[in-house]
Amino acid sequence: SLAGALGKAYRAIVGQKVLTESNIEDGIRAVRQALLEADVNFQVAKEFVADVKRRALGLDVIKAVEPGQQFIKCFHDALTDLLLGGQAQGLPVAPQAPLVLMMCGLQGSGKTTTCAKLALWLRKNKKKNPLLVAADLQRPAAVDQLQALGKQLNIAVYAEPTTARPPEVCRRGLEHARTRQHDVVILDTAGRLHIDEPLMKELQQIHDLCKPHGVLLVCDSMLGQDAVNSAKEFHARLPLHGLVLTKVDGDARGGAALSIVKVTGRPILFAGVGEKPDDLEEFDPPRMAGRILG
Amino acid sequence: LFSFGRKLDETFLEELEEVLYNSDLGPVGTRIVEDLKESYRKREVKEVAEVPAFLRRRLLHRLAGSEAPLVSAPQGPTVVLIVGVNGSGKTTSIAKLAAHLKKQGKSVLLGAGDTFRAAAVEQLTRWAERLGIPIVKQPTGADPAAVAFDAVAAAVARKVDYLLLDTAGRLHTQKNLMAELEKVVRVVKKQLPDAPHETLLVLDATTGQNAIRQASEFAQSAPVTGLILAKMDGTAKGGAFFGIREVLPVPVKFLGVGEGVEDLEPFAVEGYVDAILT
Ligand SMILES: Nc1nc2c(ncn2[C@@H]2O[C@H](COP(=O)(O)OP(=O)(O)OP(=O)(O)O)[C@@H](O)[C@H]2O)c(=O)[nH]1
Ligand SMILES: Nc1nc2c(ncn2[C@@H]2O[C@H](COP(=O)(O)OP(=O)(O)OP(=O)(O)O)[C@@H](O)[C@H]2O)c(=O)[nH]1
Ligand SMILES: [Mg+2]
Ligand SMILES: [Mg+2]
Repeated sequence: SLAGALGKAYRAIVGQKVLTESNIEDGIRAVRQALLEADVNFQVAKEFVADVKRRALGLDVIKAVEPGQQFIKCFHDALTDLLLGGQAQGLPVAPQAPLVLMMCGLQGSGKTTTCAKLALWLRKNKKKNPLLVAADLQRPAAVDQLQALGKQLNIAVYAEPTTARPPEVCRRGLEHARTRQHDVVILDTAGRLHIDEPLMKELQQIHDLCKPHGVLLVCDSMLGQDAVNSAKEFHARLPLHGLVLTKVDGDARGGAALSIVKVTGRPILFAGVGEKPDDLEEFDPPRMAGRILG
Repeated sequence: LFSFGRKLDETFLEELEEVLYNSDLGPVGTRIVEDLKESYRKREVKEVAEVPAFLRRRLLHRLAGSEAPLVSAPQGPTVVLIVGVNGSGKTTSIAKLAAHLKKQGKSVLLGAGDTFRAAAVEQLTRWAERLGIPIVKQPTGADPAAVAFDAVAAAVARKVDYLLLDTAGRLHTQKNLMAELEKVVRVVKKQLPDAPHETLLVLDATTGQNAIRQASEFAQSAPVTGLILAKMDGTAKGGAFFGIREVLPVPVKFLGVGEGVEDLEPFAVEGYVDAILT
């Protein structure tokens, strides 16, 4: 564990007054190793470690605190700050109803399930009357999946036959929302690769037609190094508002979360912590920081 | 990275470590760079120009024996159980595998073993209809072991060549769901002692080091005999497979390379390694 590795590296600090370049070298290396084992992007880990090293150098060694612990705290706090990003802003607020949210992301990341979870969360916590729009017309039974979830939760779902086109379905879904007094509309889109030009263009078409107040990128917490490639491309194509990290109930260290926040500059707003509709939590940066550091 | 005249120095080694790391090789990549350092010290590798060949040899060596075709039971239906974490590509891989087998003239039966997730039965049923392949199913909420039982019974009665049994996605951290998987395996074994003849763990190629945990944990609850690396058509290289090889040395039977029914390829080690070194 990192604590163990740092404990060993910190014999050098015992009796020292100040953290210096040489007495923290082993500790820095242990932290970088921990980040890499947690799937953090290579460059992101390098930059992050250099940044914290700058902060740590010259810090007085607090007498009451075990130096290894103090060093870990330095990293934990920096990681938390980074993950906290602009979280204070939360979901966007629409100048006039309905608030339109658009979910996007790679195949199987958890978008459809998250749409239902978010709708339930908004109804329970913000007294909203959400409408789910089934805009994935390509995956077999994707529309059925959202409709089944809607039925289970008594949440309205707007759907059309799969011969329709996603941008038009979304636009008509918005019109439907206005006639039925829904104050939130959540657009579920098909999973797609960031390198699939026609499908990325389709996402931009949906965005141009429906002008969502917030685009949420749904990311699997077990993503490896490819996380930055896909996040960068989605971020380049769409104005991302925030991120949702899913399957956090697993045991992946979740370093991809750090990488994605760093390259998009957007905060993680929610964490999916299970398959049930109420398994959605507001993201907890300090807890995630501890998990990434291992 | 391997440009002409480049020195084999610390900067080169760090850049190389980054390239391997970016393909999700993780600690295996670090170890390979250590091996290279050692070989350089012993003058076995003298310059950067020799590094690509060195890497290729090392990577291929680690993957020796990692290719194998789908098994075929000597008699009776071959039961193929498909397992893996949520969203990895199980149901779609079953559809692709079914189409592939049907093309080879084999008779196939599908078992809709995911009785939990919303519209999971519908999803596999749509595929069955598209492919003209029979499917055994029960309504969502049924006991998955009961579906497994029915599917095996039907496979035997109809004398099909292959039964492809779908299961619900599950995280290996969910003890009750892993126990459920063990029960499905037991039920299948009880009916056909040699079944499941093949248990394929479907892994998402974009997954990082957690894939190694998935492999070792799933192998505790099911007799995993092979892997399917899905979503290899993206930019991910599926490099976690190197780490998996150290804890679960089973072959990769297929690669998933798209969302269409034709998008299944047999695993070819050389192409896989070349993609990582490009
Ligand atoms: N354990 C766990 N499972 C989750 C979570 N979120 C989603 N899932 C599961 O992950 C799988 C994929 O979820 P979907 O909602 O179908 O994913 P998707 O992104 O809509 O998939 P595509 O539309 O095919 O791209 C399902 O089995 C879900 O139940 C989570 O937070 N925890
Ligand atoms: N690009 C690409 N997408 C794939 C591939 N395999 C599956 N998918 C997509 O990944 C998503 C999830 O696939 P599923 O087959 O539903 O995955 P699953 O493991 O059965 O999911 P759960 O049953 O919910 O755990 C779908 O959108 C598929 O089309 C692949 O090889 N390439
Ligand atoms: Mg979906
Ligand atoms: Mg499935």
